[in-house]
Amino acid sequence: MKKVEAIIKPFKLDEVKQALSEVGIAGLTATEVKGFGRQKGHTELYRGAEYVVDFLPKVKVEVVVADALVAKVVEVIERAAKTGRIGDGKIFVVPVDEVIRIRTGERGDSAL
Amino acid sequence: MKKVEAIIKPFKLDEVKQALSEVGIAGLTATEVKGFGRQKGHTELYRGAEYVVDFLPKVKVEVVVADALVAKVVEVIERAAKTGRIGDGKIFVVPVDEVIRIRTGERGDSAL
Amino acid sequence: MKKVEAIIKPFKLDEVKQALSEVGIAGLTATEVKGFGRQKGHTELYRGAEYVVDFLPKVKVEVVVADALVAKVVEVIERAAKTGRIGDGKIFVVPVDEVIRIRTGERGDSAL
Amino acid sequence: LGDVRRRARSAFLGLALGDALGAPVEFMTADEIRAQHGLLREMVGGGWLRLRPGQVTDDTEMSLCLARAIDAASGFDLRTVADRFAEWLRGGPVDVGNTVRRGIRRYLHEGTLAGPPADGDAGNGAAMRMVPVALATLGNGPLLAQLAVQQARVTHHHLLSDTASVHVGLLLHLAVTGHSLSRLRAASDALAAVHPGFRIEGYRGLATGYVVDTLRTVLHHFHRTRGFEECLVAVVNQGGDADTTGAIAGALAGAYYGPEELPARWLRKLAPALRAEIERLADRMVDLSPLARGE
Ligand SMILES: Nc1ncnc2c1ncn2[C@@H]1O[C@H](COP(=O)(O)OP(=O)(O)O)[C@@H](O)[C@H]1O
Ligand SMILES: Nc1ncnc2c1ncn2[C@@H]1O[C@H](COP(=O)(O)OP(=O)(O)O)[C@@H](O)[C@H]1O
Ligand SMILES: Nc1ncnc2c1ncn2[C@@H]1O[C@H](COP(=O)(O)OP(=O)(O)O)[C@@H](O)[C@H]1O
Ligand SMILES: [Mg+2]
Ligand SMILES: [Mg+2]
Repeated sequence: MKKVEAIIKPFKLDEVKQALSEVGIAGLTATEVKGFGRQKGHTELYRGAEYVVDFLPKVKVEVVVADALVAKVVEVIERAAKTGRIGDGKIFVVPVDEVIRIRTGERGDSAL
Repeated sequence: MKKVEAIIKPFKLDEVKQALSEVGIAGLTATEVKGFGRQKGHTELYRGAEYVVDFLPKVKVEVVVADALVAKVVEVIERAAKTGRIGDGKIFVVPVDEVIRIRTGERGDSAL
Repeated sequence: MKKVEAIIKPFKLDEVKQALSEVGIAGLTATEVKGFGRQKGHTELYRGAEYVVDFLPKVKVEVVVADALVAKVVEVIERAAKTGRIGDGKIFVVPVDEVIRIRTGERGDSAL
Repeated sequence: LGDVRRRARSAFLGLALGDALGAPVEFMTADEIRAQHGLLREMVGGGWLRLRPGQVTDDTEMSLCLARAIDAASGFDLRTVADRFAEWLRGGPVDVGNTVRRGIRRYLHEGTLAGPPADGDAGNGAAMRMVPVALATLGNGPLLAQLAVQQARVTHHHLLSDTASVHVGLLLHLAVTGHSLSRLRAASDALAAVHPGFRIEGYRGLATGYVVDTLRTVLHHFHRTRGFEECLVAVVNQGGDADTTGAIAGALAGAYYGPEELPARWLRKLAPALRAEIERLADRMVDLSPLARGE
């Protein structure tokens, strides 16, 4: 089992979610985060003065999947989240030793 | 060392925290997240119109523990977070190579 | 590749970010979290009454780096985030199997 | 024996007074204390644990766990001690040291009464709770050394922690049985001959949770001051782990100077039930000691 963590642009969440459900992935967890990267922040006007916000709002999507599905899930997220412009984000794949479904106590792939 | 990540219902955070402190675990980090899973969202009324919110608020609890404690911590969280209804959440166990206590520089199990 | 996750005091985020950019690390993701540890919460005034909040606001900083940089990144964060007082936080190092830059499809160290 | 009982009580009360006096400035530097309090000489409460004035912390509470365990078992039984520690942890105490928590957690999950030796275990959490074992072993030095290490290793398994715990016990034995300041000093100088880290000379004001720093802070001020209050005020205004240096200094100075030197204005701040229990348990520890039993 692996956890696929993707940092994406916030407006892409629905597309990513939709694309994942088309390949049978229903469960995922999303978190609002702040991104610092090559894509610099932007200037905002606040009470008439210009100031630089050096971070950008991003969304972290976490999907835990069976090993066999990792490549597919990465590909689906990559395609759905891409705009081609700086700041599209990153995908990280992290090993997971065990998964437990709290409601039923199921463990391993059957908990996914 | 392992990180135990649990996605739970928000109202269960205090119970999980209390249950962990009963077995001597005091340190944990909690994050407000959005969950998408089998438990569908719900309909809300917003300015008179009904619309479907397809995510549900969840809390992600992260507890890094020594290997010897993983099974116990998983069991404790599972019991405390369970309601038996859809959407109770999931527990993921992720390997951790190193832990550092920033204040003192302690590393490994003595940093926990 | 490893993910360095650091739970730090919120006012230290800028210093940590600055210190990382001085060693050539520009990309990182930050999340607002709640910390429970040895450092107790604080008291807040709500509608005139004082009550104790048992968690403390923290920031989780996540930086994925090539293996060769892990020790350096940990050291830089440790130094920048340290105040010497309880609650300074923790650093966790978690293995990462794969990294993908969504914009270009680059994988591995070149995606960092 | 009357004098021993009086000094035993003031040792245990002195521990609590030092803990409550120092806890509001725990983790602060001497300069920060001076800026915030001037010279701290009263029970002010507050601090990072937001205490009430006169409130004690883990230093006193763990000592009570030990004393209650010895009382309940009419003698020292290590598993009873560990069970009391575990019960105390479950009750959600105001503060728990990291090494103490790790050790009790190990006992909860593995049932072992001592952890493996660990480099990170040279904290002061074992030495700070030595009063009950010292009182219950009065009259028998080797028994003191044996039980000091047993109780210490439930949470701390390190030579320096063992050494400091035994030494605090020895100094309490000497002070409670009325020995002179120079005799106490000679005992500490003998320790420094074997473990130079503990030497009293050359103290540079480090008052951290590292048991060597803790003990040097206590002994430096104990031998430079001429009274219970003066000693405790000097120790807590050093800052660092001020409640624990205060607790150990309070126990030692309480034993040496006796009950008449405990400031009434500080005693009034201790919770009455706590004060009564401390006095009862101090008596009880002495009753159980080889000295009282004529062994
Ligand atoms: N090494 C990294 N570790 C963690 N998060 C990163 C890292 N690099 C980038 N990020 C996250 O990915 C987002 C996009 O990265 P950025 O460098 O701006 O764009 P691009 O990948 O298109 O060059 C950042 O806002 C940040 O949240
Ligand atoms: N594969 C997954 N990866 C990441 N998070 C998941 C995954 N599956 C479920 N979750 C999280 O767990 C929560 C509960 O899951 P859900 O499927 O609704 O209920 P149940 O586990 O009771 O069937 C979701 O809201 C989501 O946050
Ligand atoms: N075992 C743990 N797992 C996850 N997060 C932890 C753990 N221990 C501490 N933390 C996080 O680190 C923060 C600081 O820890 P704390 O115990 O208060 O301070 P210190 O490390 O200085 O003793 C906590 O607020 C919490 O967010
Ligand atoms: Mg204390
Ligand atoms: Mg202390």
